[in-house]
Amino acid sequence: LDGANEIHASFIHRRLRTHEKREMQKEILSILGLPHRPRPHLAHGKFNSAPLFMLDLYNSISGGDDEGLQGLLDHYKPAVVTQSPPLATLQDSTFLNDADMVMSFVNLVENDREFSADRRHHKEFRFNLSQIPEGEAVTASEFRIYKDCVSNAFKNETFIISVYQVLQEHEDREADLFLLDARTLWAAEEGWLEFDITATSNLWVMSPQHNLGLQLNVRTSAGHSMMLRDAGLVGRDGPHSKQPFMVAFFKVSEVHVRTTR
Amino acid sequence: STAGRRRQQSRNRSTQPQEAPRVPSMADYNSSDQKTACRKHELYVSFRELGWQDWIIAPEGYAANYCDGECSFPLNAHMNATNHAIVQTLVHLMNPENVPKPCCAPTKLNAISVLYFDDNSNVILKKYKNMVVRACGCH
Repeated sequence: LDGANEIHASFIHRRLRTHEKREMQKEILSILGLPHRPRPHLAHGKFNSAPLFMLDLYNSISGGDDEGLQGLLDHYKPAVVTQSPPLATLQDSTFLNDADMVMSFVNLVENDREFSADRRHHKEFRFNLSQIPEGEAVTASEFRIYKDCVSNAFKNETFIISVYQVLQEHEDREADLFLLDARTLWAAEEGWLEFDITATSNLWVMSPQHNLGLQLNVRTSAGHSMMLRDAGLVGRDGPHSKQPFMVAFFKVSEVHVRTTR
Repeated sequence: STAGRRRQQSRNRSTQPQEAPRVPSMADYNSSDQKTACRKHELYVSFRELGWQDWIIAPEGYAANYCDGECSFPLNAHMNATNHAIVQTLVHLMNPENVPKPCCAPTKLNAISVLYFDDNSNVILKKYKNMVVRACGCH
């Protein structure tokens, strides 16, 4: 169709045959750099925080001029939208400007593991970084977890939230951990917490066998270990729109050559 | 030189004048007929119609566009004619049977961003360069 929605005189108009349509789909997938059409398992993922965060980023780069996007946003948002701060921050838009690709990763841990008494309040998080296209290098990476305002017995407390990289796992004792970041927060604080895990993500992309996940724990200012939920941190049992996730910004480090099919 | 060549061709084929190739005149190259001038036409690639809305979150599709039309003399009527297009036109005028006219093709392409799920339900936001024709011209 031309601008006036009229079929151009020089254009042969016919419906594509099934095999032609399939070939066309293959070509478009190839341009998108995909070997096949993805088949995501979206039982909960559709309404999860990670797609919503990515939609925020998409909106910020598309300038919000896509009329069809609002419908999609409504489609992907949960039925009950809770008031929460914007997912994407100024820092994200800085990373975004330099990035060729942004990817969010859902937490793969479904059941809590039994830790020793000393680490009984530790929570673990795992992300699958094995499907990063070749030549993409991580420029920035964040682990994000939502903190609700605490109005219980701990409401006047400050908490120390620590994020660790799991270095090595052992059968007979607890895993070796490396402290990535620790942050002190008031109980009343609410919003997304961002922890820089750029170096760790780079390691995981380059050597996937070292990807043993993250562990997180919370202590009171007096040093007592406590449940993440009591500190207002939202875990797997919380709303989908506040689930913890990981986001990584990539830049192409090599010339991408399309292979001959 | 084109005129000389034209005379030469006419002499060689004088036995079959009805089959002689018609040498284009200046009038043929006049681009006043804007209907056939090289220009951009809309072509929308709909991810929804491809049945991909289960894994592509946004956009619903994109106006990819295509270039179509004649690159006719004078080329400066086609605002995006390249120097190569001028040379191509000259050579075409000299040898219209063997050398085609300059080609109407994209001169400016824009990127689009696509947001989609992968097999692991991770979400990818990727910028794809040179996906949308913004301007057409003669090459």
